Amino acid sequence: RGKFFGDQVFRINVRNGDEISKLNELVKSDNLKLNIWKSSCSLGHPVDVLVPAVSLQPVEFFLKSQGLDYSVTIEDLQALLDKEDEEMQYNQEQ
Amino acid sequence: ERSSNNFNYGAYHSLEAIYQEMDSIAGDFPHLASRVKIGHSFEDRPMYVLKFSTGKGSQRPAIWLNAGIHSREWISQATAMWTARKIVSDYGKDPAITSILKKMDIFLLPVANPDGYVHTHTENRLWRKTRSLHPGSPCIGVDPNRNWNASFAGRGASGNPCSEVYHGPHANSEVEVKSVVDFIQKHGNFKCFIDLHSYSQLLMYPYAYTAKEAPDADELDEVARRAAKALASLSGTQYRVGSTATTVYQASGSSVDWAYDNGIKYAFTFELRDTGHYGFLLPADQIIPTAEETWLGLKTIMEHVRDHLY
Repeated sequence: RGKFFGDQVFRINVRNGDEISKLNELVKSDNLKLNIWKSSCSLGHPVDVLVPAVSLQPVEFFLKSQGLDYSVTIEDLQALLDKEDEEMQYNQEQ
Repeated sequence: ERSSNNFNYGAYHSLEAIYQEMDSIAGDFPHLASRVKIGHSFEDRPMYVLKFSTGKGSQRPAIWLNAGIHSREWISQATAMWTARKIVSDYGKDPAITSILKKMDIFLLPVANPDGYVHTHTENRLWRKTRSLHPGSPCIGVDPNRNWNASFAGRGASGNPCSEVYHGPHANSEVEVKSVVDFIQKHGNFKCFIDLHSYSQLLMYPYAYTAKEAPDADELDEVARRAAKALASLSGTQYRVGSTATTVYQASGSSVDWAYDNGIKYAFTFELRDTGHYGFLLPADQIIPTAEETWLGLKTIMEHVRDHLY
């Protein structure tokens, strides 16, 4: 199975229309390979985005430079996936 | 835990294990449950529903419970399997489900996107779409919840095959969607359609494709709020309630909007746990608590349908 080493999930809070369009600009850039987990068009409801490891720096730079408020909800995606795998292996052995 | 033979309902399972357990449930409760093939997937996997029926005749008023249409949302398929076992375990014991099944049939589709689900186990855990091929594009799959004939290719969907919300070449282009549509239209007497997704802890009703209010919005909102309250009563899990377009975003081509526009009044979407801490990777130890609370919400809706047949 594909691996997600170093990938993280960001929660981005958009507070106005301007910030929504900035976020859309970010999400649309193909080279960053972002994956929307949860989108929302209504203000006050966050957008969750899976950020590949190679895009962490440029994405953080963009968010900070544009003044977009964000937090990291999943710091180590691969660790969660590994745990899930272990549980399934354990269950199957059971 | 409700384990039969060796199926642990508090764990995530492969498609094969899920299909085997569906067969096992039908075998354990032959007078109540049967496993019915309603079609196949793009990669030619069978699509099975569990039909729960206590009465004769093929056109009894019916409820459709849909799960797993977005393959990475594993708590959806797992909750559906727990719900299947709950229905057969509680029939004859719990007055509510017993009376619902006296009046209605329930059809449960635990894995509405089998190819995508297998792909999450073998290649990419975060796969969402189907696995259909698009001549002329390197990208694979359609978002099966943008492929229904409800304002198809409208807002909130993309015509780009590489997009996660690609609506597909035409409505019902995905054989997985068409199989369900054909089955429900042929049956002709469905009164309720509920689609289980994750995550965000939301309970929503039409419309998704427009911000306009659905004709039955007041009733659906009242039922949804009662269901969310029942769900929260178990362990305090808070849900937001509203129409999809006003609660999250406008999205055309969704299953629930198609159901509603085709005369199935009681149409709801659940977004199950959590609110983003784990997202699609909800730990297995939350499967049973999630399924138990969801059941209280589902039961509330199904009781209302039972008492308001039209």
